[in-house]
Amino acid sequence: TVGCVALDKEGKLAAGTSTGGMTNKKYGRVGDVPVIGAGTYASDVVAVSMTGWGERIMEAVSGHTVSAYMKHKPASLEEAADYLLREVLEPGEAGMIAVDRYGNMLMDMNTPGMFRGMSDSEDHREVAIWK
Amino acid sequence: KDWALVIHGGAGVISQDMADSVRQAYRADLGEALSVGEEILKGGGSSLDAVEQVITFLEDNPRFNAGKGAVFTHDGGHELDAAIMAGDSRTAGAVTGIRTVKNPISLARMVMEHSEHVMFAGEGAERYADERDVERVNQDYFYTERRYRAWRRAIKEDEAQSSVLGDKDRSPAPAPSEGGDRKFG
Repeated sequence: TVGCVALDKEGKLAAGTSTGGMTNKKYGRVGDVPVIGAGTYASDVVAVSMTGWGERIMEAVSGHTVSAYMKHKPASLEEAADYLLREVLEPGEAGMIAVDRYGNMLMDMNTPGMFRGMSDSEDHREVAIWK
Repeated sequence: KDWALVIHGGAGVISQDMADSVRQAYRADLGEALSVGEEILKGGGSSLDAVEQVITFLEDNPRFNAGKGAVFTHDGGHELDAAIMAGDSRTAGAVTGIRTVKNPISLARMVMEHSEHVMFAGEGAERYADERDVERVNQDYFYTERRYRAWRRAIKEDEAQSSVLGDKDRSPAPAPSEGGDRKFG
């Protein structure tokens, strides 16, 4: 699975995810990626792309959970990610990337690793694989 | 902050004893994916264009499980999924079970921008692609040796497990009403 979230100069947020699914998947199994609100979601508050165990990410309605938590709690992106990855999902189940409307960037996971990278107009640039 | 960009190439158990050359190659590819998005955003391009172009780059890279390099299904084929969403308009497009589209993210964006629907699945998604100007490939395009070997291993594990467990133990756990704890729904 690959994903990207972005905030542009007009302040618009977008999220995208693409995947080959799960090795040996059977008979039309659909994972979280194409389920809007689960593996891929963008609102006026945050853009989110998930990766990991699709069934668990769908059951947690993950992308929308992050956006709603930020809006209604209210909470920061970091607090919302922490809630999703450490209170809702179990260890080893998922990784997520997100960017909020202020340009705060997040790469977080409860798995041992995630191929990831981030960059912004203030020259914060990072590529990583493990925790 | 004028613009911001975050990418991923999949999460899970990634072997720490990966050869240095492979580790460097992954890091270089992730850096190049960032450059694709940076160029668009620096130039005032839209977040949607950045997302589509970065993911197209990653779909074309056989190292990642998307587009070329996708994993194998149980039946030995490739079925791809993709989705894109714009936050300001809250519009979205998604395709699932795609078999002959080189860059599923581009078809997902077409669904969002040119159809009245959000998601197309399987044969319907393929028929929608027939109506759009989107690059088509055959299933061999997605093949990589590494994913093929992973698929063969998974099939062998399945067979080994079913021969050990036998059919009787593969029935679903009893419903909660019968004292089971497996979720149904």
